[in-house]
Amino acid sequence: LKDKHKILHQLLQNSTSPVDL
Amino acid sequence: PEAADLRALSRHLYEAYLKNFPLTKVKARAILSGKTGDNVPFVIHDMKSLMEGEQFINCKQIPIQEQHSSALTAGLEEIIGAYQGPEYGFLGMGMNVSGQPPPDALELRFFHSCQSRSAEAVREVTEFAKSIPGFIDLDLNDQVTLLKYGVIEVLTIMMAPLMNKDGTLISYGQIFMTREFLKSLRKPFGQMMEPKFDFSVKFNILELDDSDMALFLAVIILSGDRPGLLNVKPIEQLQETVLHSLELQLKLNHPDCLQLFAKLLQKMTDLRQIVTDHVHLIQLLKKTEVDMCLHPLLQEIMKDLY
Repeated sequence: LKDKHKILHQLLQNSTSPVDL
Repeated sequence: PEAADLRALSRHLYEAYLKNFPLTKVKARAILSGKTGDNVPFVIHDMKSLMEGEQFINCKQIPIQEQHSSALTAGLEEIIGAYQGPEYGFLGMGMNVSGQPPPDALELRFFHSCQSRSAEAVREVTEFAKSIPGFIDLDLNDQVTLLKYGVIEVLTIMMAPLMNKDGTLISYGQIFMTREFLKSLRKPFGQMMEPKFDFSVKFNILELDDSDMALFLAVIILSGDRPGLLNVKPIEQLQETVLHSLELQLKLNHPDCLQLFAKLLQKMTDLRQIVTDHVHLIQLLKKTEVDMCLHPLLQEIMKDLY
């Protein structure tokens, strides 16, 4: 599931900033 | 002591809501009722005012526009790259070199801008979810599932305070777009918002405030019946606590409306149907609109959803 939802996973793990999005 | 804990949970979620969602119901209703003095929203009611609205937003965001100037004048790859940041605006994609958009692409360009804002809103909802006590301790796969299935329902509920029967605030309350204009967009874009207006007008009759909304959103996120959940029990336990907190909150905050808790829970059924229809419409758009690209985050969420 994590592989298919990389961005959601990153958002949950705090590794995606608004700029990355 | 139990009631005190439930009130503390209510306060905690309200604070998280205020921290993560920039346009609250209090602010939105002030704008819609003209109580913000000179700070009135720009009204979009036809194609001409849509163009002017675009300029209105771009003028307010020159530094952001400069950052993304290459994306404004380029093709599909750059459009995907332009999905960056909340201040990017409600339009501003697919412009040609002269700065004028091809008229037949207007709906698609507007749709892309809505996606950009939606992706940012997903980030806000994710941060809010993480603030629900116990959420980050759930299995990571289940956190992903809860967000995948819950986020569009949450965003639909959060549209309600921005809407009245005549239109909706967009672009952080800087623009008011009329319902008639949205309805006049070419098929199937013109059909997308009508069910949300119908739902919102009825939902707004319940007169929830921001502190009620915070609890209701948490209840939606913590739905233990989402497909594919690995460990349902802890999710249901968390939801039960938030439900108790919501019930108490509504009793205290709306003492004259005794059935409010039950009425609110009934809205969750309508909400699921609206989201299912919305996702089917987006999936149809993907097949029929050759120039359409879906934001990667929204693609992730909508793939195999319903």
